[in-house]
Amino acid sequence: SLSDKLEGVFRRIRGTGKLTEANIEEAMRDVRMALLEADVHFQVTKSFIEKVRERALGQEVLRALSPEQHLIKIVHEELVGVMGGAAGKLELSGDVPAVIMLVGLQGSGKTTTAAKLAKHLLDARKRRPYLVPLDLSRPAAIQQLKTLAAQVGEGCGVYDTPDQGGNPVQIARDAVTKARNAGFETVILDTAGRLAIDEKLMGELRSVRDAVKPRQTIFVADAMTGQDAVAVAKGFRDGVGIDGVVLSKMEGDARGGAALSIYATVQKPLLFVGVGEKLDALEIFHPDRVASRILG
Amino acid sequence: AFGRGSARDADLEALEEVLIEGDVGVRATQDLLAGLRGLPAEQRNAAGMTRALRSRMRALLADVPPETASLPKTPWVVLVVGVNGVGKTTTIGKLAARHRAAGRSVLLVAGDTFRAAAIEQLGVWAERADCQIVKQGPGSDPSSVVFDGMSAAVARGVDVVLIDTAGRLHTKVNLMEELKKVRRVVDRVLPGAPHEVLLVVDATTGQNAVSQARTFAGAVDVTGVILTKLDGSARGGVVVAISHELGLPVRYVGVGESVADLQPFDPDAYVDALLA
Ligand SMILES: Nc1nc2c(ncn2[C@@H]2O[C@H](COP(=O)(O)OP(=O)(O)OP(=O)(O)O)[C@@H](O)[C@H]2O)c(=O)[nH]1
Ligand SMILES: Nc1nc2c(ncn2[C@@H]2O[C@H](COP(=O)(O)OP(=O)(O)OP(=O)(O)O)[C@@H](O)[C@H]2O)c(=O)[nH]1
Ligand SMILES: [Mg+2]
Ligand SMILES: [Mg+2]
Repeated sequence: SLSDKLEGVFRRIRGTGKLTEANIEEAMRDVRMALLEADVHFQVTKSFIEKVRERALGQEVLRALSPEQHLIKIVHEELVGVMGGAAGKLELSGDVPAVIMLVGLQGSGKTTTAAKLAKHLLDARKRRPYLVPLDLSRPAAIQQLKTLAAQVGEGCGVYDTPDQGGNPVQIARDAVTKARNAGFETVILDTAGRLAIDEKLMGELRSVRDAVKPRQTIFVADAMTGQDAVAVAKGFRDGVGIDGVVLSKMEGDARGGAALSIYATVQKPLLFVGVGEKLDALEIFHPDRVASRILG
Repeated sequence: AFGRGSARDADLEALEEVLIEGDVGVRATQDLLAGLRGLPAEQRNAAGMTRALRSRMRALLADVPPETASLPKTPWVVLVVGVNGVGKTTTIGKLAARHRAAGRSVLLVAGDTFRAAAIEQLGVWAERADCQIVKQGPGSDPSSVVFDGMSAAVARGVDVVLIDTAGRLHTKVNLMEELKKVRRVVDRVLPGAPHEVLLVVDATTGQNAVSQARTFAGAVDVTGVILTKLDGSARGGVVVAISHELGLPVRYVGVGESVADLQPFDPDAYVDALLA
């Protein structure tokens, strides 16, 4: 773990005399390695280390009785400081129904998250959710969301997207109208997974956005995403705009460095984490827990 | 990481960034770059180092045996495994079409009895690839479906059986036990099967893919890897460590969502793309 590594660094340092800038540099290399091994992006790691180095070179570490503990404390504080800025509530004030649009790469967990969000809104916020299957390309995607909607239960509606024909813009418009007429407080649009570099499909997403003006466009990302997290987050941020982030599959043993990479790139709240396949497996994002996990 | 100053160090740093950002991982990157230190002076420039790096990386990737014209055994049984959402079901559809194009009869087994519409999803692929499918109702025991599928395959004399399984995080002990049971059932119906156990890895995955590979290999004897979503910006560099540390060869790469978007792994093209 990082604390073991740093302990080793500082044990060697203490053997040779007092702490110097060069010694701190060796410790910085270990911190850098820990972040890269946790899948934090190369450039995000670089900026982060620069901030940590600045504090480490300050007198607080150079004079500290236990420099490795002090350095870990600085790194953890910096990480929580960055991630802490990321914790946020899902804001749904304004027009009713509030429209939420879920976007992200193929397989990241959007459809499952849509249903989890519906259940959360119903149980925790007394808002009746209307789920809209907008993935017209993946085999049985419409059926998947309809099946999940039934599992969310009483109070949750689902648009009857046809298996053939139709296009996402027209379906989204019709669904929001139906939801409004039936008195649903929230509409959740489940879009098809797509590559951020797919111009045509990013254009389709913009068309849906412009047609129904979502209150929240939520980027759903897989917690095990590696270095690509920055490129993808940039792609969706610049391509359609991101208001918030959900990290799925967080209950595994992925270190979750993507959380830092994504937050550094989009600067928007990390709203929830997915912690399982069942519909109740959605939790509020805890910055200190994610920070501890990234540090290992 | 290489100190400041010389042009060679700047080149090394640039190469380090390419490798790390390609998800090759810190340790593998350090080993690969350490190997460049022995280069003669005239090769210590960007071009020389890239060339040396290319051949070192290529050496870490197992060669892919060419697809044989005929199957070693029939039915040839393939078990497809991996964590959630990586592309198992879609890849089975693509593999099925490949076998069909080679004139073989194919049977799909709907072993994901848990996830919403998983069985329907595989059913669509069975239609697209024009092959048989064995399934039960949602919520049924995966081992029971697999037993039915294997029995049908043997009885009907099909050439290829492709078994879909539910996505599962490798850290879930009970789900890994369920997978081990599925594998045992396959072997019980047809001793020696499954003949291939393919681990599907998403190219956007970071270092966790190595831990996935290690755990799945330990549980069900993975024979090869399929790297999906390589049509995106991710390079899937984790396969270097998976290939080198665990001896698992990459067999195919997924390059899109349509039935034809599967290619045999080409290690040379792969390394070129990663270092581009
Ligand atoms: N373990 C775990 N699995 C999850 C979580 N969220 C989603 N999944 C699983 O991840 C897989 C993919 O989920 P989907 O909801 O189909 O993903 P998607 O983003 O809608 O996929 P596409 O529509 O194809 O882009 C499924 O097996 C889900 O059950 C989570 O928090 N933990
Ligand atoms: N771009 C791209 N998308 C892919 C590729 N392979 C699969 N996908 C997409 O990834 C998503 C998930 O694919 P699935 O086949 O459902 O993945 P899975 O592993 O069976 O998922 P679970 O059964 O839920 O664990 C779908 O939207 C697929 O179309 C690929 O090579 N490239
Ligand atoms: Mg979906
Ligand atoms: Mg599947």
